Amino acid sequence: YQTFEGDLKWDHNDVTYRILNYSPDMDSAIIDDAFARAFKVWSDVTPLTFTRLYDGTADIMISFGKKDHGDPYPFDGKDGLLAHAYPPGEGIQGDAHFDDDEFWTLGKGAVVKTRFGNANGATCHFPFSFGGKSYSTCTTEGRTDNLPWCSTTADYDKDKKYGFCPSELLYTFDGNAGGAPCVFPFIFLGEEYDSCTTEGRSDGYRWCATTGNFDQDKKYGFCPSRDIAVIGGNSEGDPCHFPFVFLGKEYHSCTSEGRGDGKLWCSTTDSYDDDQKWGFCPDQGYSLFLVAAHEFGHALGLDHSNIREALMYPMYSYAEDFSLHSDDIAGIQFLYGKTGPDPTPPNPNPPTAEPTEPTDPTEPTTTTTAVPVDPTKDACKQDTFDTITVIQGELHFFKDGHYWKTSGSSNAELKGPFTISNKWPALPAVIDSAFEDSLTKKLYFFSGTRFWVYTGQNVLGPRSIEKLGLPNNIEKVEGALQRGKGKVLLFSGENFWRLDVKAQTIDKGYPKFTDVVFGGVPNDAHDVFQYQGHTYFCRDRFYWRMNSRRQVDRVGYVKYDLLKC
Amino acid sequence: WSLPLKSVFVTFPGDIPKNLTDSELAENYLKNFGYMNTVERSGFQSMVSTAKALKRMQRQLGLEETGVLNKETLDAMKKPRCGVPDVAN
Repeated sequence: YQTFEGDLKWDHNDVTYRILNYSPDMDSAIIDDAFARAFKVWSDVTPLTFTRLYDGTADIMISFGKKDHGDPYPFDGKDGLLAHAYPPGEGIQGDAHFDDDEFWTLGKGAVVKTRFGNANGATCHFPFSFGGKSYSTCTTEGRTDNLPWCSTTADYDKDKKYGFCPSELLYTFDGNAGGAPCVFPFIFLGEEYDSCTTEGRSDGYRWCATTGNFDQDKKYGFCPSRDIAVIGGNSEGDPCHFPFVFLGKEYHSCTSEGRGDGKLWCSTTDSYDDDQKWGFCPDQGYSLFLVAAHEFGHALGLDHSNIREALMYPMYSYAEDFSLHSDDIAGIQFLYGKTGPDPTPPNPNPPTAEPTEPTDPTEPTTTTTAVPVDPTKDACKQDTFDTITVIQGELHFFKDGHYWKTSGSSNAELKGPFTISNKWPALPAVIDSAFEDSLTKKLYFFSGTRFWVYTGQNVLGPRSIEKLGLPNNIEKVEGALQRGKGKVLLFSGENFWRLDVKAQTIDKGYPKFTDVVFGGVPNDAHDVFQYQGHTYFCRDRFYWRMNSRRQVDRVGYVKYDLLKC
Repeated sequence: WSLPLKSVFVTFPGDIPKNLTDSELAENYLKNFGYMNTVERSGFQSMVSTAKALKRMQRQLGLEETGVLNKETLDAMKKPRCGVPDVAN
């Protein structure tokens, strides 16, 4: 195996990816699944995890494109170059591009996933028999609405299991119409169109309007390829027309005549000589899963291997039962290590005592016995936190009986872990939410349906959150935001309430829906807090940062941006 | 004896012409995948001889290292592949 010069790799193990667009060759669900399985090839043998993002910038941005597709390395039409990817890093680095002039399959011919019908989205079974006749493609036979369909078992007459095949009359993908079907005819730049078109686009993708007038409504989607559609050429998406005439001779099947490369092609009208409309005939195609697994290897930091059986060998070959070669495993584990726990070597040093926080000089000093803390309790190894809040100007991260804190300045050191019970003995291990009242400096802690109020070392509680006027069906308070003096917003589920801290009551007019007031943030955030003039909503390991004008101005990792791991 | 077919090659609209001679194909391949250009330690970029580049390519792809454009090498060059260069530049 080889790695890129400088052993380029991600500096974090929780790698994100985003699928920017889809190929018309396969249903989006099959493409999603192929990519997920391709990532799993690598996560199975390393500590890497892969999380899919649906917006924003991910580490690995995945896209399909043709020829010149926005980077300095254009694709070359069908066959030849299949895909490329960039080694780890910022911007385009880490991204993976797939040539959409290829016929993307799972390596063994068209994969036709059905929709509707009675087969629960199963794939077509080719060949299948219908009315005593055998079909090896989708057909419109037996229907009056011109919708192509197929049987999902070998014998429709016996099993009666069927579904509808990809068709622009059934749905579109990507675009801005939410998958609505094409409407024919439609108007585009004053012209009327009766079928999908590539007009108005430079990337060769076929599209249609999903209303009768694109000029007016601007609603569109891309057309899925039918299983009988030709690949590439100049009439992608159209079926072969048999027979067709080429150089005066009639052809009843695909031919390689006229080409020096031996590839099979057909005319999509009755006469190539007259119309010059053509495309390549569908073949076995390339396995998106295998090519993606190879490209993701690059995106993780592996260069080409010279072992022919390795996944990272530069040439494509189809493997029915794929398993990762030991060379690929050695390569990726060189970069990221192995899965499973590391063996713990004998430690000649005695266990480290927990760091203790200096106490307030005005408070009577009490001697506390330092309780050893598991040194593996590293904040950077936590995926999520129970709660995050600011106490005395420092950002506090709570998790399972421990907490860490940082002043937040650029060179600030992360301190901890400290045990919660040492500092606030009345509190349980899991804190769902906390805030410091800006007026009284009292600390409010919430866990489940109870809350505690600390004033210095004095504690009040636990008390039920119902005492604050919150409804009794709330399971926990997940976030707290200071709103001016004496007012705090408390978040739970998809709602929030405004607490009058002085009166210890919820203001009238609440609850309100979080997504109505705070647009663009997850409405199932598990931590909400105020920090350095911004509002943070955390979900999983990510945060959405909102400015004072309630605009999301940043989405990032808690671990890297706030903890500075 | 039947007469051999006279193949006529046409230029298909929208197709990227790939009717290259073997040596043109090899030259393109060796350039595109990093075998021809190398950067010296000084940072100076130099061209490697075709034979040397071919040997390098044959070694990288696990072929017999002849430095000659033989059928096995040509076949390898015609196979579908990843666009990432084999030799970093």
